[in-house]
Amino acid sequence: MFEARLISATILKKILDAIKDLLNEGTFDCSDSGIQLQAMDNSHVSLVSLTLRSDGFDKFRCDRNISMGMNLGSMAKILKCANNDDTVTIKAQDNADTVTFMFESPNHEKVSDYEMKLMNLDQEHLGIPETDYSCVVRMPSMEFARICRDLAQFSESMLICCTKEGVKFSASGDVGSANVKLAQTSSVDKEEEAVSIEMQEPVTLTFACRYLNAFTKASPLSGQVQLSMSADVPLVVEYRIQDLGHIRYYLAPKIED
Amino acid sequence: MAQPSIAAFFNTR
Repeated sequence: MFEARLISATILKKILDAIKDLLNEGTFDCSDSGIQLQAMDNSHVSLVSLTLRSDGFDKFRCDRNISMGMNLGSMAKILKCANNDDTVTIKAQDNADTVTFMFESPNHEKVSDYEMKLMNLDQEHLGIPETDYSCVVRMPSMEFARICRDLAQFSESMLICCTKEGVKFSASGDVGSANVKLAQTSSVDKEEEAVSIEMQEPVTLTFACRYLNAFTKASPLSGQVQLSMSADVPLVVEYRIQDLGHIRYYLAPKIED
Repeated sequence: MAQPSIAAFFNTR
């Protein structure tokens, strides 16, 4: 028996919004430590890794490890049927071929349940090595989303250059060129507005705007985003989900032909 | 510029 309950359906809607543009389907691996999903996007360029810890759920029970392959388009249809303030419970029997989403209104007067067929997905899991990154940038997630959106107008690729002074995002194309520089903030009223840089070595890397823009769909999950970079290895774009876990996106830098 | 696949960087488990 698997059962996981979240007080608010909003968080699950936001998680789905953060992955459904990149993935058509995904396997949710459930164990007593929580729920994990790892999948490459359809073109195998980026990797999405979602971790939801069991202690972040209002209720969590997982008697036996189960892997639930879900069509994310179908899951999105079902989640549309939940109000933001509904409690959501995900349930499945051991070895079941369906999963049930149950939504309860705050006053418990409306209860709906939606059963969805599970899929058998033959997905390979990738082992992600622990890496010490040359640069780790933390910045407001909305600011990062804005920069990715703005610079994507100029080129399909964006250069990210990080030094201890700050981080610079650049793009150039037929129209001209664009540069956005962010300095490390000295003092801020709110922690969410801070830009901070931990640098061992400066790095300059080129990334596809299209994927960075897809990652920023996770912005509603967290006020801050963390970019971890080293030469010649994939960038990690991480959004923490308060008290519940995180979503990480991996994207390899572009290389000269 | 070329875009390498992410699979090239991580080992298959």
